[in-house]
Amino acid sequence: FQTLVIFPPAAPKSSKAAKMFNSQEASKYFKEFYARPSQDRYNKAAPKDLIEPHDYMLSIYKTFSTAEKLGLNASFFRSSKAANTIASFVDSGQDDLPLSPLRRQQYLFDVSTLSEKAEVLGAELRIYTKASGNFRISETEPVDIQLLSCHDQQLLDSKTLDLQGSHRPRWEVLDVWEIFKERQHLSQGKHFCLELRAMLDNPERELDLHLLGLHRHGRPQQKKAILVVFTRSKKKQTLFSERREGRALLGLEKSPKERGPGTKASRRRRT
Amino acid sequence: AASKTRHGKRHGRKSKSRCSKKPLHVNFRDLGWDDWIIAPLDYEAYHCEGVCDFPLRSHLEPTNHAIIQTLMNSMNPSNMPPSCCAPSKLSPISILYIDSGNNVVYKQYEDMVVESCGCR
Repeated sequence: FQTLVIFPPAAPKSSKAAKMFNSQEASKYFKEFYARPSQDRYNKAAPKDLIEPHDYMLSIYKTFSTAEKLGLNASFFRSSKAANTIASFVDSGQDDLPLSPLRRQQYLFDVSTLSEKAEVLGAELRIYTKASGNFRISETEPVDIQLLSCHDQQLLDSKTLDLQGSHRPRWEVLDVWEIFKERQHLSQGKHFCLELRAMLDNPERELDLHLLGLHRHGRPQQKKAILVVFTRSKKKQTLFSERREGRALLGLEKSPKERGPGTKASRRRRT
Repeated sequence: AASKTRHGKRHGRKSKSRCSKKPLHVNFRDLGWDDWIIAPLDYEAYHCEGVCDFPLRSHLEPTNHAIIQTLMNSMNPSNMPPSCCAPSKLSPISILYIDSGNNVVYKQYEDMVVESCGCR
């Protein structure tokens, strides 16, 4: 960086010019080069203050960074499927009208920033449930929540909720690794879609998801469903590579083919 | 000329210290990276500093190349620079950050902290 920052190709190498490009300016140049592009050029990334990390991600960070300090990282990483990257994607799906019954709910995740080079070791959907008090009292039967593929309605995972035993809101975790791997293999667009329904056995019927507190209306950012993807980079990556890959995936950095012949000369000059 | 003690050490000139690990506190705020890094906002990275001159100590785990280069430097300093004091072992740290799609990502980044220095 220092070579690039202190002696940019256009800067004359006279001692006067070198003095003009002092450490303060180098620092400014450095910040602009590496920190600002993500926000100015994309016009997409929101300031950090507006993004609230889910408690789950904070807890992952705290657990693993503490383990590192204690020299325990090897055993801890075995429990997280040997992943060295854990990405969270917040649900961007929307419900129909707030007062109409909610029989099924589609969860949508923009996974376009996920590197295709990374090996996916696990994927799970985490949803926040909060069954209404009256419903818990009236229903003695267990409720099954089922996760389906939006594409072909294939059943992916299901879970029985114990409403009598749990009075508190809780996060339910559903495994979506298989379908996520399949989707990645088929390179199906930038959105990942999952459908959820809740079933009662006797008589068999679909429940209104409002009763389980799954409606999105008024839901704070931290309680929105998240897709958590565990990956392992196949090669060692630098601190900036994800940012660059992100730009390319968002179409802000073109592939060599897309760049066309006009820019080849400028690339050569840069080299 | 600097005077010598009975142990042969020189006074009057600051002697260069041997290759070793020194503090390097990194503050992501100062780098302007706190707009995308959530945690940690600072950490101790350390750095390697000092000379690799003859005779090289074993704890510096010199490479065979470094041993040869150091020997040649000791014989003719104007012809050959000494070997370099560089990190010989690095460890990872965990970083929680916001990616270009505004997703919160946890990643374990390799080679972020100097564990030990050596002559290379």
